[in-house]
Amino acid sequence: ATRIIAVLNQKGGVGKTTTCVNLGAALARRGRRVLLVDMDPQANLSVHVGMEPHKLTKTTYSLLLGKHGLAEAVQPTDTPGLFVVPSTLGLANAEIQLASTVGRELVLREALEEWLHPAPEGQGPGGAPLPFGQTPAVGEADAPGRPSADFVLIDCPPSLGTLTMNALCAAGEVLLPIQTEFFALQGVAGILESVKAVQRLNRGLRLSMVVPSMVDRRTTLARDVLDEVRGYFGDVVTKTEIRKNVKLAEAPSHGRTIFGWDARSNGAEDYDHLAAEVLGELEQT
Amino acid sequence: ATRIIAVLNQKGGVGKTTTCVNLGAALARRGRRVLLVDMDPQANLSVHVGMEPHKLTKTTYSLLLGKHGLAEAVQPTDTPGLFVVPSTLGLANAEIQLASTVGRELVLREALEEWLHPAPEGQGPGGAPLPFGQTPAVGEADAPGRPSADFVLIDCPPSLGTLTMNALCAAGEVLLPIQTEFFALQGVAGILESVKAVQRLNRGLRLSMVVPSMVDRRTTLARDVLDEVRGYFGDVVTKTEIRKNVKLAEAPSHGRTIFGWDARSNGAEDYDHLAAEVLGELEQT
Ligand SMILES: Nc1ncnc2c1ncn2[C@@H]1O[C@H](COP(=O)(O)OP(=O)(O)OP(=O)(O)O)[C@@H](O)[C@H]1O
Ligand SMILES: Nc1ncnc2c1ncn2[C@@H]1O[C@H](COP(=O)(O)OP(=O)(O)OP(=O)(O)O)[C@@H](O)[C@H]1O
Ligand SMILES: [Mg+2]
Ligand SMILES: [Mg+2]
Repeated sequence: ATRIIAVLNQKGGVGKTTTCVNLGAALARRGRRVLLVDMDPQANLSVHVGMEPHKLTKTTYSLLLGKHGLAEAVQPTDTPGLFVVPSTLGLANAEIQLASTVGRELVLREALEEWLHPAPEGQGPGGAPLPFGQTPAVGEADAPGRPSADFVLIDCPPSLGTLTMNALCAAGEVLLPIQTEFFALQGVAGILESVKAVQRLNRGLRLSMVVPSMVDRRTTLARDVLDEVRGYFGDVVTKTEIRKNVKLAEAPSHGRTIFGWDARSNGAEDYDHLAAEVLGELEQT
Repeated sequence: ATRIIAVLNQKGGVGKTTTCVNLGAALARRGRRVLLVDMDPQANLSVHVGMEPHKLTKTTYSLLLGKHGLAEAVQPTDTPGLFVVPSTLGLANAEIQLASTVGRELVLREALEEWLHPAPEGQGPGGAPLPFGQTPAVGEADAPGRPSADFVLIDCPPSLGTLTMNALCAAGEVLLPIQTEFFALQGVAGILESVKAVQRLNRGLRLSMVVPSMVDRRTTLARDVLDEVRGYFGDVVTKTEIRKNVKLAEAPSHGRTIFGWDARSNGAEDYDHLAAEVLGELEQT
């Protein structure tokens, strides 16, 4: 079955977008078919993988307004096996526009379900011909009944409104990137409350991973916070820590993933390590 | 007249809270009376100045719900002349609870106006006796007609919803902290659009300062982004740059401002320099 993971933390600037893009790319490099969904109106993820949001017409915004199905918004990236549903600044309006729609939190979930299990004839949902050419790419079921992607990673904005609720209702798991700074544990209660509230609508949702991000172990602050995070979350905290690495901050300005920008960097190593851990392929060390 | 400044940027983790607290403290150290208003449900600002949000009953949340006036929620901090209206996790619910209230964006503005210009008898607004003891502290007009504070700094969450709109309607100026990283300029269009939209309700609102934050000039990325930011905003960018300084990240874990935690650090120097620039007291260099 497809693993649908919402990457979220309402604390801002903790590495949500960076984790979505580079974990997604690392999973694709290991042969998985991965879809990234950008649910943040800032569209940082879309730009990170080389899109130009102001030029796009089919995005998560038009999807949420019901203008088309998911298949029409899926775009390839320069990484084989990695696809994206981009967003645009206008998505900020979806929050208000959907305010009076019944079941407004379920729009993304329904769109994903329809796309992941395409119509029996082997075409895309709604019978639209698939745009990706020859390879059995994301969106095309190469064997009847096989879902269209192995992983879906959803990048969330730094807030707990309708956009994040859509992600939580669509996901089976939550991945929480956490910065090793003092405010890290502050907002966590709000997130756990939101996850619990959504479990009424989405019974199986669980917090599956807490990923220490932007870690600089030279500072006592980072070490103290790491101890607290491990004390609070126990085994949910990944063995992998993402180290602070300027290459990770440079890659988005070139529209590349860390593997496209500098595959030998610490950032590339750490995200590949995280992918191995997510797949249960981490060598026992 | 009191300068009311909304500190905002929907990009997360760029130093909004750190700027509010430490610029506020630096202005108070220069003899100004300063009120900090925490409009972020994460309540990072409140914790930064030593409050315990879960224990508080009078916050921006109960204020927005009309339970009391501003005066009842104002608390002193350990810095003379610096006061705070704290927030609490529950503030996240205000967004939904106010959704159908007419004029929901004007609640903070009306509360501030009533408090800044207290009733003629020299008591607090609504005649309530002032809680701060002998000194003509914030909240008490020491001379008839003098406003209760010289500066009000409003910390905003990383989103452009009702809470941020309240801040924009109440403020005369916007201070935009900007990180010297690639995504810095991405969300700016959204902010300028919001400021313009609010000018219908609040004619005098203007973007008065763009403050480069968390600057590490050793990286080419920071220097490139700084050039772009100065190119885009021109003179609105402050001369003062806030350098990356781990002391700034340590201070909140001790409930202190940077001046209480390490007054000789780069962080303390930079925020004092910024305060001088805000007051027009920067020596010409
Ligand atoms: N491990 C890292 N080392 C160095 N820089 C990093 C790292 N991870 C992310 N960054 C940089 O830090 C900034 C914040 O990261 P990012 O934008 O991914 O966070 P976010 O949680 O998605 O932010 P927002 O809350 O605004 O959505 C970006 O400029 C990014 O390039
Ligand atoms: N100049 C600086 N040098 C080093 N660390 C800093 C600096 N300014 C802020 N920090 C740290 O970086 C993190 C982000 O800063 P802060 O919380 O003030 O940003 P914010 O914009 O308020 O975030 P949010 O979007 O979540 O409200 C915090 O852990 C803070 O302590
Ligand atoms: Mg992001
Ligand atoms: Mg903040």
